[in-house]
Amino acid sequence: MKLVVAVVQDKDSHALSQALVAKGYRATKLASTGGFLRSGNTTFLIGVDDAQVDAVLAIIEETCRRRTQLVPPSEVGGGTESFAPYPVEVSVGGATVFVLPVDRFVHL
Amino acid sequence: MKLVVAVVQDKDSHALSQALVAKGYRATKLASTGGFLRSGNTTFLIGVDDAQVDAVLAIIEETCRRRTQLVPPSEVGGGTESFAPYPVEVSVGGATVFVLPVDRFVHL
Amino acid sequence: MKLVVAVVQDKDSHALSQALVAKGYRATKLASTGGFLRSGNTTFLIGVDDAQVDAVLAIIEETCRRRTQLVPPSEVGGGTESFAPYPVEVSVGGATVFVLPVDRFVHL
Ligand SMILES: Nc1ncnc2c1ncn2[C@@H]1O[C@@H]2COP(=O)(O)O[C@H]3[C@@H](O)[C@H](n4cnc5c(N)ncnc54)O[C@@H]3COP(=O)(O)O[C@H]2[C@H]1O
Ligand SMILES: Nc1ncnc2c1ncn2[C@@H]1O[C@@H]2COP(=O)(O)O[C@H]3[C@@H](O)[C@H](n4cnc5c(N)ncnc54)O[C@@H]3COP(=O)(O)O[C@H]2[C@H]1O
Ligand SMILES: Nc1ncnc2c1ncn2[C@@H]1O[C@@H]2COP(=O)(O)O[C@H]3[C@@H](O)[C@H](n4cnc5c(N)ncnc54)O[C@@H]3COP(=O)(O)O[C@H]2[C@H]1O
Repeated sequence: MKLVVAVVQDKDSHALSQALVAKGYRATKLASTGGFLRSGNTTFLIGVDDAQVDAVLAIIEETCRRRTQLVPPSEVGGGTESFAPYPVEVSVGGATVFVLPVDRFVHL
Repeated sequence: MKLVVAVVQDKDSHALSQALVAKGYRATKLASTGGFLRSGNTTFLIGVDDAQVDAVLAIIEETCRRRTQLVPPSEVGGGTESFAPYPVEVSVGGATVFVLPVDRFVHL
Repeated sequence: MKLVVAVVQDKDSHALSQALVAKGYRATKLASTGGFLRSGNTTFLIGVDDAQVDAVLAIIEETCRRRTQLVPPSEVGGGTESFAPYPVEVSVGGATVFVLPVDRFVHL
């Protein structure tokens, strides 16, 4: 058993949920915030059998797209220290995924 | 050390918190959403010694009950694709639990 | 690769974000709640290479401080059972940190 922890952009959250449901995968979603841009994103927790990890990663790759975000200078860099004079272009990935080992899975 | 990640129904969140506190366990709660029903639920993070895992699972089992939820057809299935003509009965588990191994635990 | 899961006080969340960004570390933040005091706190997810774990723990230690919180008696203990006559002083740690092993890391 593995726990797939995937941080995706809010824009892709609904499409990812639907794609997972369509293929019979279960997931739990958490509202999260990026540490750099401090804008909202979504963290998915997807528990799957070891053999299903590649299939779930493929679903994430198909539904979540890398985008360029134009960010007001004051919002970049975590706060007050960096202050560029123009809006900054930041590339935000489709997904950042951690596959965690699971010792035990219990479904009560 | 293990990190118990337990997704439970909101209705049982308070009872589970109280039961954990009464037995001296520490926990952190996250507001979450189910990928299928898209209704709110609660994800508990409970860090415990290896020897305490069974006891914590027992507490979760005692406080969290499986229920049947009647769901409007439009809310089932992640979104827009499936549309049953009647409300759908969905069985929602007391808890979905992942026990994760922990390399290091630091309490600052 | 490791996933550092750090529960910190809301007061320290901004300072921790800035310190992580300044050193080039990436993080995702989740709004969370303590199981005992039931007040809001923040859970950071910080994915790092094995060799960077000590450096990240040092950053957390430098930015997150243990404080004493004065808590109304009715808020202590998870709910309705314990009811002290006076406000209770509770020591709340700078951070509670779990370092989790990661089988795979994918950045799409
Ligand atoms: N110190 C820095 N200097 C310059 N550019 C920086 C930077 N930190 C982040 N960025 C850029 O800003 C984007 C948004 O980062 P944010 O931390 O808001 O939002 C992140 C964060 O919430 C999460 N994330 C990424 N790597 C992570 C990690 N190692 N651990 C935990 N969460 C991570 O995924 C979101 C998207 O990350 P992604 O890397 O695709 O995209 C990042 C990256 O392109
Ligand atoms: N492997 C896993 N990884 C991560 N999180 C997990 C998980 N298994 C369960 N969960 C979490 O636990 C909640 C309850 O799941 P349960 O399987 O008991 O109860 C489920 C199940 O009886 C049913 N269900 C879920 N997906 C289904 C599907 N594709 N087809 C038919 N029924 C489904 O709907 C109930 C509510 O599901 P929902 O997704 O809203 O909410 C789920 C989800 O938040
Ligand atoms: N093993 C673990 N697993 C998951 N999350 C963990 C954890 N240990 C700590 N945390 C998280 O870190 C917060 C601060 O915990 P700390 O032990 O420093 O500070 C604690 C502790 O000094 C005290 N406390 C907690 N439970 C207690 C109990 N049963 N009896 C007496 N004091 C308690 O109240 C403070 C606030 O606790 P609260 O639960 O509201 O908030 C906790 C919780 O959100």
